[in-house]
Amino acid sequence: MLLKKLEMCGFKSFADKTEFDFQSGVTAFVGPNGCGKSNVVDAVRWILGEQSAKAVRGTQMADVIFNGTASRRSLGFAEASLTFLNDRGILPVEYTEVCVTRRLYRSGESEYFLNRQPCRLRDIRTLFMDTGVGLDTYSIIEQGKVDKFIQSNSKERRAIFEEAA
Amino acid sequence: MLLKKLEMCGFKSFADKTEFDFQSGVTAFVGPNGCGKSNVVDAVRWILGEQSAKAVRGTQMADVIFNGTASRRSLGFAEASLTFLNDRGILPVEYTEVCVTRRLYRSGESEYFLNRQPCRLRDIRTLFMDTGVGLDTYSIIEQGKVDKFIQSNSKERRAIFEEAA
Amino acid sequence: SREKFMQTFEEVRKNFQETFRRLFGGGRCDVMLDPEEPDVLEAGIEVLACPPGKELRSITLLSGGEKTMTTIALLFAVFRSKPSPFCILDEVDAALDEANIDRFTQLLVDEFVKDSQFIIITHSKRTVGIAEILYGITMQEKGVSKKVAVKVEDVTNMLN
Amino acid sequence: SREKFMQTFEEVRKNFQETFRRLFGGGRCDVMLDPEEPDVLEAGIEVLACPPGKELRSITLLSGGEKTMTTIALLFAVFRSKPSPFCILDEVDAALDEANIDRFTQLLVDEFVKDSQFIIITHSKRTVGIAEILYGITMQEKGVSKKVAVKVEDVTNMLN
Ligand SMILES: Nc1ncnc2c1ncn2[C@@H]1O[C@H](COP(=O)(O)OP(=O)(O)OP(=O)(O)O)[C@@H](O)[C@H]1O
Ligand SMILES: Nc1ncnc2c1ncn2[C@@H]1O[C@H](COP(=O)(O)OP(=O)(O)OP(=O)(O)O)[C@@H](O)[C@H]1O
Ligand SMILES: [Mg+2]
Ligand SMILES: [Mg+2]
Repeated sequence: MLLKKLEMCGFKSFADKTEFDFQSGVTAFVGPNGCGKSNVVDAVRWILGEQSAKAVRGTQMADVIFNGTASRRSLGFAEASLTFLNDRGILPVEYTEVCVTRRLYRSGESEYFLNRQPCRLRDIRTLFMDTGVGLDTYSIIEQGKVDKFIQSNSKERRAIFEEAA
Repeated sequence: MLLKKLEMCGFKSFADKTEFDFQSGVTAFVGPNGCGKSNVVDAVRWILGEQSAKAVRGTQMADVIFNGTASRRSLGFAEASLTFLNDRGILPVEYTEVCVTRRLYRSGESEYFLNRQPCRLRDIRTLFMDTGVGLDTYSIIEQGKVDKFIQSNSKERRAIFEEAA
Repeated sequence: SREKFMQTFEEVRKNFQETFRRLFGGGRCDVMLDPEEPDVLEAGIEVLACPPGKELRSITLLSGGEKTMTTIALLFAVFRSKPSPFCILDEVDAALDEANIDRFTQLLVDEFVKDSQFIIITHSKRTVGIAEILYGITMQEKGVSKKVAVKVEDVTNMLN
Repeated sequence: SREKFMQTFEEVRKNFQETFRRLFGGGRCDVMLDPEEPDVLEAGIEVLACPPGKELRSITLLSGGEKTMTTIALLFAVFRSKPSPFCILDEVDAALDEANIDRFTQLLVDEFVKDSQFIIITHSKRTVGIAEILYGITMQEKGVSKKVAVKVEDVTNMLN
């Protein structure tokens, strides 16, 4: 399974439609402080079904919708998609390409799509079950949290082992 | 008031007597990971009377005593001193140079000295009262804690303002 | 006492707005006492920070580097109203890019080095550039820290 | 189930000892279930880490860089027993010196890039050196993030 593409529009500081293509190996992101690098990590977490606003560094989930600058108006919704290459059939669907999309409106309404077809959060969770993709503790290390594992108490450390079991 | 010298012997990784002289302006410390830079900061906090082992990154206060390497035995006590130039009489003593020393034995016994004369922790606390020197929140920023102020809750933020008042 | 606290609070607030503008090259910020709490000696403190060209948002949305610069601005604001004889900064520049390291070190040298001594631990050659005295620490003997004399030029090859 | 957990635990423990020795160039480490707790599915996990030439001490005494390297060793140990298709690392190298950045990136390239994709956010030019694809993000229009094509050579001037 391969992560092929990330698309964002109106998600945090990515007001305009932005696409990043991925291949196997290492992809690096660089840029000055505050330019939007960690917002990319938040977008991936959000698409995979993150329900906590705090986990994407906001106080409410609407904080992920582009809310304007000195010269631009705020937008009405945020949308982001991840496309996977399902070449080995790891994801339990017959498509070779699987695109997961999430959308949030200012009204609070939230929508999920699987290959452009509306679906529920539950469907996305089932799709990724046991594939190692997901919001678990060890495949996304947020900024400043690299020591979280050493600093946490011994019960919290179990999570990383339970995920792997 | 000027910080003139720091001396350590048997304090954490500084097994042998080590001295650092300071002048006005900026003094920088560099070195590879794990070489002992942050231990210097712990020494300053410890001399000024720090009572919490956790605040000097240990689980018990005896963790500050050099406890050996593959080729050296552990030592029986840790000692560290700070010398200040009291040229403007900010410190309420008649000396122009004030040297504060702290010692800790494996037995748990702790000693404090003021210009080589035994004194109590209370005397050191009184000496630095209202001078801006001390364990308060804003004159020592430990590694990884630069964001602690922003991350803390609004009541904890009061500390930095109360110190300054 | 309440007067003393309020006087210091207002002073730090004014300083904060100045040091923030200096460090970010614009933008605006504020510190506010919790309006729900009648007693100023009990009220929590809210921090607002808005980098130039951006909208005012909760400080949790700031980036790693922006949070560090906001904290440094506040630290310097408190320093201005009550300088401490010395200040120790242990790798506060770890999250900063080159441009922000330059602004931080510039403000430090312009305004604060005359009132206080600074002891700075860093891996960045730009920060080393403002030091009058430079000490290296090594562990040539594993596990034992030793002081080493270093010159700025040999250090800049060693650092990021 | 208990067998499954214990099997994974032993596997990760063995991997951890190997990746730790690789990252530190020696030394030893261990992970242990809390002996006071009879049920393995409830027991807390203790981590022991001892850099080469040093004595075994509590992990709270490790330096900032040593803690980061120990966490990376454990992350890689878990990865080895159950690789995840992709992994995102946001400035994990911030506290590392040059030598440790080299060991971390070397191990990543030698062992883990073949099983998983890595997305790495960094300010360090050494880390950029291992990337197949490099994206720059800028805010030429203040407050709006845009993708920019960058070449490795122009980036290395920009980075620490
Ligand atoms: N909903 C939103 N609308 C517009 N901008 C937003 C929104 N949410 C967050 N931002 C902005 O995004 C910026 C933070 O971006 P991010 O944390 O990705 O920076 P970064 O590139 O990781 O920087 P650093 O190198 O300092 O970590 C902040 O300045 C914040 O104001
Ligand atoms: N009592 C002690 N006796 C001997 N060594 C000790 C003692 N306490 C701590 N140490 C050692 O000191 C080292 C940590 O030093 P320190 O935290 O100062 O490193 P540092 O130079 O700040 O590194 P970094 O750049 O990674 O932050 C650890 O390896 C630890 O084992
Ligand atoms: Mg970031
Ligand atoms: Mg350190």
